[in-house]
Amino acid sequence: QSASKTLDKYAQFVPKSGVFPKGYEVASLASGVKKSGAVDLGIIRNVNKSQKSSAAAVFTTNRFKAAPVLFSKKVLETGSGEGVDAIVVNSGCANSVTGELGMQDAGKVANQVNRLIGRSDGTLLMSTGVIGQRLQLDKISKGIDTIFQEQKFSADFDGWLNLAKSICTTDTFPKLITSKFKLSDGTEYTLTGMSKGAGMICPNMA
Amino acid sequence: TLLGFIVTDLPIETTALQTMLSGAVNRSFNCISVDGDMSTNDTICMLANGAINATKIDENSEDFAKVSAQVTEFAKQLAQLVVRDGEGATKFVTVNVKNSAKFKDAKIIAETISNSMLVKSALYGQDANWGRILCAIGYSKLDNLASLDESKINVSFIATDTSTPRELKLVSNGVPQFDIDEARASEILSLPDLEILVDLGTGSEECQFWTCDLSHEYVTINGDYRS
Repeated sequence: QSASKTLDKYAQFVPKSGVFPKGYEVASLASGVKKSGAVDLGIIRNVNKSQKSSAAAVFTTNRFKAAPVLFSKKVLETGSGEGVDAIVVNSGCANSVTGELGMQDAGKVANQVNRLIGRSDGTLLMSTGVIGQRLQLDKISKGIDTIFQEQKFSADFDGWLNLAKSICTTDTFPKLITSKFKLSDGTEYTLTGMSKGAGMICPNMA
Repeated sequence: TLLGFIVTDLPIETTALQTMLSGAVNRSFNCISVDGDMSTNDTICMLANGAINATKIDENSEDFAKVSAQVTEFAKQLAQLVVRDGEGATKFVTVNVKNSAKFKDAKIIAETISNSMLVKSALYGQDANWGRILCAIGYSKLDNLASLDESKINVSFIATDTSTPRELKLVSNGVPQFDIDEARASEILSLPDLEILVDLGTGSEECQFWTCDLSHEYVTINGDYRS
């Protein structure tokens, strides 16, 4: 019965094609953190060099903010929202309620990507999954190296859909929407969005 | 945990981007609930890399409002997909609280209804137990009663397909409708999408909130989540 529901939702809400903004590349893989072997690590990177990117974010107002939330807030404050060129997402482990060690683990993940994209303070982090357990850094670090060394980045639909899958936990389908729009002078631009969430959902972000 | 991001190739100035995103989130991701629990990791971010050749958008730009509206619409769609995928969810419910003296009160009331275990259980059982909706409204943690006047409140179930009558009045100007058409109520509640309309009759502010029902499967999933 639940399978039939999953089938309906997947067919009903998951797109079969998409349009994607210029200057972004995405990659994802199964690092081994998820016991099921499903994709659990993803990176979106900005490869446009014509100008510095702008970034903005809203975060949980829960008092016990997870390490990736505290780390990303600091990156945005340090750079006043300018020059963010990568977002790393991992699922299966939330790196939450992990104290100073969790912050160190978050820093190691971000700094590894910063080195690989040639930036300092250019990477935001997002984690989701079990609370109270530390990141399996060996698996995540190896996964990041594999993504860059094997040039797993792409800009096609499958790449974006797999990135949407890499952030899922108890979700039954990836959530991805894309669309092209026009400015008043006719210039065409693209918005692409993705989200995840199925439980522990009553956000009040700021 | 709710995670998400929106990316665009537009050039947008950083403070304008933050204003755009915060406004969008307050009308979308901050208006959803599956189970009333706020995660330690919730994060929504937006990137604008300026890869297309256009004038950088700031809060005074002609296109700021238009792009903001599109980002808000995007955020609503992404937020609603999360609710549709709520753990064990079988129903997608829009709680529409309108004609309120204050937006804040409309949101508190909509969120309280959306987080009521008893309302969500009744929706799962397709039971038109509208007394629980009134009860939730009654214990909403409002600062004062400026927006809530018992003699002016109207509560209805709204059919989300093309069947008629579209609206099933449950409370009319504070008076409970004891002779409601239970067969029609069951028809409306059997649909996968449902709207609960609360008209406070005290102003013109409104809040749309999205939630889902509470099913046995939710408990099954979360009874042994760490495994």
